[in-house]
Amino acid sequence: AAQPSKKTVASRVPFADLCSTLERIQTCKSRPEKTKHFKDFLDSWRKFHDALHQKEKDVTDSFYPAMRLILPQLERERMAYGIKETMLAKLYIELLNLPKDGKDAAKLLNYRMPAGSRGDTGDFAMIAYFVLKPRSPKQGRLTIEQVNEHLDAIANNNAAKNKGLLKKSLLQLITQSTALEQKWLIRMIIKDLKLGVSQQTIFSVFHPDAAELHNVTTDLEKVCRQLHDPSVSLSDVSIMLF
Amino acid sequence: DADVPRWDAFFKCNKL
Repeated sequence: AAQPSKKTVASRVPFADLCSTLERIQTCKSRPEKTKHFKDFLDSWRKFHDALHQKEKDVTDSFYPAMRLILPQLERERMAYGIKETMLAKLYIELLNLPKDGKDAAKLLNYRMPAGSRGDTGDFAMIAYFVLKPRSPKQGRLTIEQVNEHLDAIANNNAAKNKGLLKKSLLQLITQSTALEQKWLIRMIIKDLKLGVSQQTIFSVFHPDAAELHNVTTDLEKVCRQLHDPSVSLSDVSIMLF
Repeated sequence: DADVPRWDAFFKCNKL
């Protein structure tokens, strides 16, 4: 029998839209503004989810594919990437054919050194963004689902200690992304988004009971699935559970 | 996919 089409929201949401939301959250100053940008994205996701799955029962789709990129420090399903700034720096120097003793290569390798007035000292992703900007595609084409698939491949290749395939899967990810998307990808891989918003705030905007359910389960997917509907309270869920 | 809803009908992303 034909497999039912596995329609997921994440397979239809461009990664670029998540990145522009993260960019707005990071750049605006006040907490209410920051949470508004996150809430706008989340509300759109939930409305689209309801429309996409309107005739379906037992839907397992949820905000999890996006939430795990917004809170990468809470990732439990995917193993470590085994990638730090220095490895990324060397990969970009090779990929972009940067002269080894050139200015841009030095910026990437010495990203912790104070330089320039932009105040991006120590922020490898920001420094990489300015190096990548003139050299990256202007239009990204990955969906959130595809980004998660590439990150799965990177984590699996790292676990298999296959450096060659790890580099290959990382290249597939970055060569299909704009400089802005790569800035956020780097932060997701390094697991520090520098959003200026706490995990608690993200949880409280997602659902009043999300922080508590995560404390009990430490399972981000379970939090996103069981509290997908903001009108469902944790007590309802626990009754359903037992 | 004709009747499948579209993401850009739910999320307006003014380019940065």
